[in-house]
Amino acid sequence: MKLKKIIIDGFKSFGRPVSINISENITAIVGPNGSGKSNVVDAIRWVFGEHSYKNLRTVKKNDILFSGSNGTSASNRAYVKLIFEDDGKEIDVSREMLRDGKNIYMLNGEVVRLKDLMDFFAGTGAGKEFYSIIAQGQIDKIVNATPEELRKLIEEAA
Amino acid sequence: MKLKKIIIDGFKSFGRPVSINISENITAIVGPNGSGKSNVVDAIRWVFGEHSYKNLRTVKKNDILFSGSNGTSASNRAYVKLIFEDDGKEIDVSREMLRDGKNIYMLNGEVVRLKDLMDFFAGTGAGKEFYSIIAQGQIDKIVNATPEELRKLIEEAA
Amino acid sequence: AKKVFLETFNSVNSNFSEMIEELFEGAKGEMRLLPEKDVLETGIEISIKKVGKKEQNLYLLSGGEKSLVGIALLFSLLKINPSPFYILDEVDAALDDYNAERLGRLIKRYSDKTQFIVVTHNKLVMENADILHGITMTNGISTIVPVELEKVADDKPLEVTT
Amino acid sequence: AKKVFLETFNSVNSNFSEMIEELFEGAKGEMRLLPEKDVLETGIEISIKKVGKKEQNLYLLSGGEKSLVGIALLFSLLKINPSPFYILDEVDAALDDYNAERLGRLIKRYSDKTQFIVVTHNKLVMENADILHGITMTNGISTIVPVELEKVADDKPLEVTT
Ligand SMILES: Nc1ncnc2c1ncn2[C@@H]1O[C@H](COP(=O)(O)OP(=O)(O)OP(=O)(O)O)[C@@H](O)[C@H]1O
Ligand SMILES: Nc1ncnc2c1ncn2[C@@H]1O[C@H](COP(=O)(O)OP(=O)(O)OP(=O)(O)O)[C@@H](O)[C@H]1O
Ligand SMILES: [Mg+2]
Ligand SMILES: [Mg+2]
Repeated sequence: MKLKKIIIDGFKSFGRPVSINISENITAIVGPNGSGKSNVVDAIRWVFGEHSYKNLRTVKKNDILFSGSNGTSASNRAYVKLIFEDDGKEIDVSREMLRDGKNIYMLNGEVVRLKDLMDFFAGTGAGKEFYSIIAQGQIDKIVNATPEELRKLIEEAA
Repeated sequence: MKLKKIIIDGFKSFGRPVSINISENITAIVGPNGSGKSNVVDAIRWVFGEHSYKNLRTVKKNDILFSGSNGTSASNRAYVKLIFEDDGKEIDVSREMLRDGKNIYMLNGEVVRLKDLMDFFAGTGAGKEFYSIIAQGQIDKIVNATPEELRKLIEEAA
Repeated sequence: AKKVFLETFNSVNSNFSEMIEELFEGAKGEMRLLPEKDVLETGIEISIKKVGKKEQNLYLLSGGEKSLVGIALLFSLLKINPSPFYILDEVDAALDDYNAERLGRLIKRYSDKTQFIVVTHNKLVMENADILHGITMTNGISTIVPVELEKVADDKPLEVTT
Repeated sequence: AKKVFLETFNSVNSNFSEMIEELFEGAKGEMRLLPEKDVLETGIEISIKKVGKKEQNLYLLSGGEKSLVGIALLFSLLKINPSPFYILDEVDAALDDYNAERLGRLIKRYSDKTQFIVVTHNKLVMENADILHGITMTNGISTIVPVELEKVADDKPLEVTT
């Protein structure tokens, strides 16, 4: 299963839709401080159902929605879609949130519950907290993990 | 008042005495990960009377003393001296700690109390926590300061 | 369950010592099961012994060394059970040039097993990528711009502009 | 006491807005006294408004932007009442090349007012120094070695060896 593309619209600083192609091997995302690189990482965590304000670096629920800028009004919906390819078949996963706080998860065009999404990905290991997404400033915190937390990591890998 | 030289012996990873010349303007300290750069910063904090384990990045009291390596036994004393120049006169400030935990502060060759040292420096602003020593990883934490902490900073500058 | 856990633990441990030896040039890294209660419940401890030194508390390691331990653990788990993709957001921030280059080579070596998305400011790391996306903020909105690595001169700051 | 505090506050605040304007290219930075009780007790709040955006919570700033706010505050206080020396331990770790260069220039600009000791891995920052000390660990002991910046080629990792 390979991630092919990420589509983001109205999520955090993405006031206009963007589409990011992902290489089968290594994709680098570069750019000035504050340009929106870590917001892309947050967008991917968000699609996998992340709801913790701390992990999404937000303070209130609507911080997820683009807050507006000169000439572009604030967004009323945040939308992120991941496009995968598995044995030649395309698989789309997306999450959408409206200003009223309602979340809609979709798998290949059909509305599903978050639980269905997690079941779908369970076998693949994607989205598992530790060993697939390392947030900015976290890599050196692993040495502070407790013996129980380290054990949990090994169990996840088993 | 200018800092001219730093002498370190037996403090943390400095198993042999080193002497570091300091420029009147900008001195850069460079080198591989884990070579001892931040230990120099800790040494300067320590001379000014720093006693917090957390700020000195130690766990127990004797972590200050060089713990030994192949061919060099552990040190029994940690010694750091700062040499300043003020209007052509040299001023030496030092701190020494023995394995039994005894601390000796000296100002121009005479044993003094820490309080005398702090009085000596009070007028100069040196050693004041925030705005003269920024430890590794701290510069981006200032945005998390509480309104009271920010007020204290301004008062120190007044 | 006990057998599976012990097998996994042993292979993570041997990967971990290999990784530490490579990243810390000769140091010894080890994961130990705490001697407490039952193997199915006990915690795990990491120990690092640098060249020429006795074993030290992880607390004494430097900023960059702590990142290297995290990287070693990440790749030890990846070798056993790779996730379909990995996202690394400036994991090289505390590393010196040597270790940044080593990290770049490590990512390249495992990129045939899994996909990497790497956010970085360091040219030594980004030069391993096959696709490079620039992100810039214009008028308060993030946009994506193409970036050609060849055009990035080593001694000039990276230009990412529309 | 009240008068002295207000005078200091106002000059730090005007320095701070100048610094933010310079470091965030046109953004507006401001320090505000909380409207609570007596001026001698109330706390202080920082607000940043990036170009093209409304005022946002500091929490939403990026890693590098938070470092820039810290740097702006440091130099705002330095301008009022410089300490005899400043030690900056890898304050550039989260910065992109542009901001690292800007930081180097800022340190150079104020180095006639006070002394700076800067620990860094970034050549764009270390090239401003008049004295460069290399530290390396041999056989478990830290030693000091001379480093010539001219010898440091831009596209190679920095060599610090005995
Ligand atoms: N809801 C939102 N609406 C508009 N802009 C937002 C929103 N949330 C965050 N931002 C903007 O995103 C910026 C931070 O982006 P991000 O953290 O992705 O930067 P970055 O590219 O990772 O930078 P660095 O290299 O410093 O880590 C902030 O400056 C903020 O203005
Ligand atoms: N008491 C001690 N005796 C011997 N060695 C020590 C002692 N305390 C710390 N060390 C060593 O010092 C090293 C860390 O040094 P330091 O934190 O100064 O590195 P650094 O040069 O700042 O690296 P980085 O660039 O990664 O921040 C550790 O690896 C540890 O082995
Ligand atoms: Mg970031
Ligand atoms: Mg350090």
